[in-house]
Amino acid sequence: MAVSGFEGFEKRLELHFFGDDNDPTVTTMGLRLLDFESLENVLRVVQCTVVSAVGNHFFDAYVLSE
Amino acid sequence: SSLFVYPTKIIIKTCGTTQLLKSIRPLIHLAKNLGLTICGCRYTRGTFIFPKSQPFPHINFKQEVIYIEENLPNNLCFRKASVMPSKNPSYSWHVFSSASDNGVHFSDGEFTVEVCMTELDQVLARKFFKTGGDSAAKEMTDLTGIGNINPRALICDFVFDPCGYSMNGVDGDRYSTIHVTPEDGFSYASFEYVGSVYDDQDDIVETLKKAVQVFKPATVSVSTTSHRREVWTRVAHAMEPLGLKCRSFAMDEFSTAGTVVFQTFTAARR
Repeated sequence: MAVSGFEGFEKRLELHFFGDDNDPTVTTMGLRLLDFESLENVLRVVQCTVVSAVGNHFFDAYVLSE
Repeated sequence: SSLFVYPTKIIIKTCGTTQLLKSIRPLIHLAKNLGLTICGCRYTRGTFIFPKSQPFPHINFKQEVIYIEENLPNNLCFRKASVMPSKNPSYSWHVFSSASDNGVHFSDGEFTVEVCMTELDQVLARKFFKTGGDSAAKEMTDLTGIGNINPRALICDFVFDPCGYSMNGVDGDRYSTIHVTPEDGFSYASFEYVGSVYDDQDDIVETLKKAVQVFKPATVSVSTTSHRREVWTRVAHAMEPLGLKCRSFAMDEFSTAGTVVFQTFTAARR
C-alpha cells in the first residue's frame, strides 16, 4: 500500500424528513426547494463543491468535487 | 462525490478528506425552514485506506457516532451503531442508524446496494486518466462500459484532472452512482444503486456483474440494506461467475433501516 494517497472510500449520509402530508409542496418538491446557494454553503462546510448536475421529475443529482 | 436531493430525503456521499458529518446540523436547519422535520438518519462507510489522514469528526468510528448523536435532535430516539466485520480487518463496514418514534418511511420493497472495489485491474484503471478535452467524461463513460450498466439512465459524468471519474445515473425515481480513484497502490472504485425487490431478480445480478466487470477488482465488498432478506443472496450469484469468491458474510438488524448484509469477495485468480 502507498504511504499516502487519495482516500477513495466514501462516507455516506442519508437523512429522511417528514412534513405536512396535506401540503402538496412537501410531497412534490420539499427539499428540492432549497436554493443552490444554500446547498453550496452546506457543501463548503463539508469541503466540496458542485461540478455537475442533472435532475428529473423525482429528484436532483449533483456530482461533487473530491 | 455525489449529492441526491429528493422531496423528503437527502443523500450525500463524499470521499477524500471531506468532513461530511458537518452537514447534518445545517441540513436539519434548512429543512426546518421548509417545514420539514428530520425523522431518520443513516451513516455508512468502509474502512479507510488512510485513516490517519481523516480530519475531525472522522478520526474514528466512535468519534463519528458521538458527533452524529450530538447533532441529531432528541426525537430520533432509536439509535444503533455497528461495525460489521470481515475476515480481513481492512474491510469492515461501519453503520449508524437512527429514527424517530413515528418511524422512517423507507419503502418496503426498496433496497440499496453499496459496492466498494479495491486493487482494480491496472489496464482498466488506466482508462480513468484524463486524456481528452471537454468530451472526456462522455468518452470515458462509453469506452469503459459504464454507460451500458443501465442503458435507460440519464448520466451526469465528470472527469477529474489528472485522473478520477464520477458519475450519477438518473432513472425515474432511482439513482446510481460510480466514483473511481485509479492510481496504482490505492486504486478504488465504488458503485451504488437503488433497486426494488419487485424488479426482475435477474436484473440485480446483471447490474452488479456489469458494474464489477468495468473494473475487475481483486477485492469487492458489497453491503445491501433492505427490509427484505432475499436481496443479498443475489449478490453471490453475480460475483461467482466473475471468479470472485465469498470470503466473509455478516448480517445485522437495524430496526429503522432494515437488515444490512455485508459480504466480501476476493478474486480466486487474477
